Amino acid sequence: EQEVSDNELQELSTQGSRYINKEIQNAVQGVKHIKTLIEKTNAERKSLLNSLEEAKKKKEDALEDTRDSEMKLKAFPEVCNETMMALWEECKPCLKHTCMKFYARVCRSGSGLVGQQLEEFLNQSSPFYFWMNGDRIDSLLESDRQQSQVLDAMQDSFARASGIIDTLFQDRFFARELHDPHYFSPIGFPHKRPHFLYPKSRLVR
Amino acid sequence: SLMSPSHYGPPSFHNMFQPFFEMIHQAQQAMDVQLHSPAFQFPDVDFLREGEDDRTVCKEIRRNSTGCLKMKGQCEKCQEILSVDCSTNNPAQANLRQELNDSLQVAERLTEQYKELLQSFQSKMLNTSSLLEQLNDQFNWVSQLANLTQGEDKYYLRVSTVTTHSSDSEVPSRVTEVVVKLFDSDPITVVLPEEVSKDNPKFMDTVAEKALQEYRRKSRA
Repeated sequence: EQEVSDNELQELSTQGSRYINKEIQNAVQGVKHIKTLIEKTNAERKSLLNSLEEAKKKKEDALEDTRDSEMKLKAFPEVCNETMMALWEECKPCLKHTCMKFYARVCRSGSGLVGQQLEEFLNQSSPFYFWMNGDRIDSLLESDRQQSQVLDAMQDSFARASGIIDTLFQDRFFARELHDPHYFSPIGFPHKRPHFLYPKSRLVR
Repeated sequence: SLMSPSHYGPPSFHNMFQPFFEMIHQAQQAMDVQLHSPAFQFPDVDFLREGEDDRTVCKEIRRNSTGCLKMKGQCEKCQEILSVDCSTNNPAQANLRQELNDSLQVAERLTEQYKELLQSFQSKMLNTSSLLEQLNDQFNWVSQLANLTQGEDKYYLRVSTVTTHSSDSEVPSRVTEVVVKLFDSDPITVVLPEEVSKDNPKFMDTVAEKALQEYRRKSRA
């Protein structure tokens, strides 16, 4: 049973439109707030990036020093060769046994392959590598490589997201005050789009 | 804006909000792709110290057998290698070894500090990512609405019918059924109890609120 006239329907539509209009404005105000938070996070990120650059420089200098010392040490004749080789031959089986026991107990999968790989590694390694803490140096270099990779990935991600966010927030809409009385009013809403909104149109060309 | 709004009039709802839907989505994707990629897994420098996480050691051993060398502390003969003193044969070498150990310690400390900074940087990234999620929650329904809206009706909400009839429930009561459209959306039916009369000044606020809730529920789904 239709209970209301067309005029009443129109009036109800106007009232409902006002409510929706208000909700859109609330959403936009919320976005403006988020925009401020994103800008704040970005500023903090930039300052953090400066600290990261400084820390990176220091870290790389220290790594360089370590590698220099390692190279110089390697250039020395292996003066304790005999003692070292004898100890190494006894160290290897113990190291293999300890490592495999740990691996089987904790890591569970693929012990066979790891054992073979370890055997080859120990046979190829020199006790001097061990004596010079070569494993610690290798770990540091590996960390350095991975840290650079992570930073690059994060920066790349940020750059792409920030580019989009900047475009979003530079939009004329966000630059305009929301209490413009004509802005959201459903009454008097334009029926034709202004021509400047057709960037590809012949008119603009 | 280069164009004065008073001269040209404001742009339409569709033109204004439609691009945001895609843009917010793209920004989220740009962040999320990296957050879930293996490259984003933090290099673990904990194994440089004692008491490291077992899983890290397993990973390290599988990747590179040098992980096993970290167990040297448990083998007496291996420990002895580290304390071999060749200084009687060559004092310069002993100095150099000391230099190496010192710089190694400094490099390890700086690597650890760098890792902490990277983690702070990562948390900023997670902050931005969660802000984008909020942005999506807060605004996506508007841009999605605009995305689906090609027409330029002056009404954001249009009421098609208002009818009153008995409800289907076990205890029959009168209800008011209002069918509305938000821009170009599919018709949304809002059912109100008889007490909420259309003469009530808040009647349309209630209808619009319910219609919007239904629309947002559907957009999320």
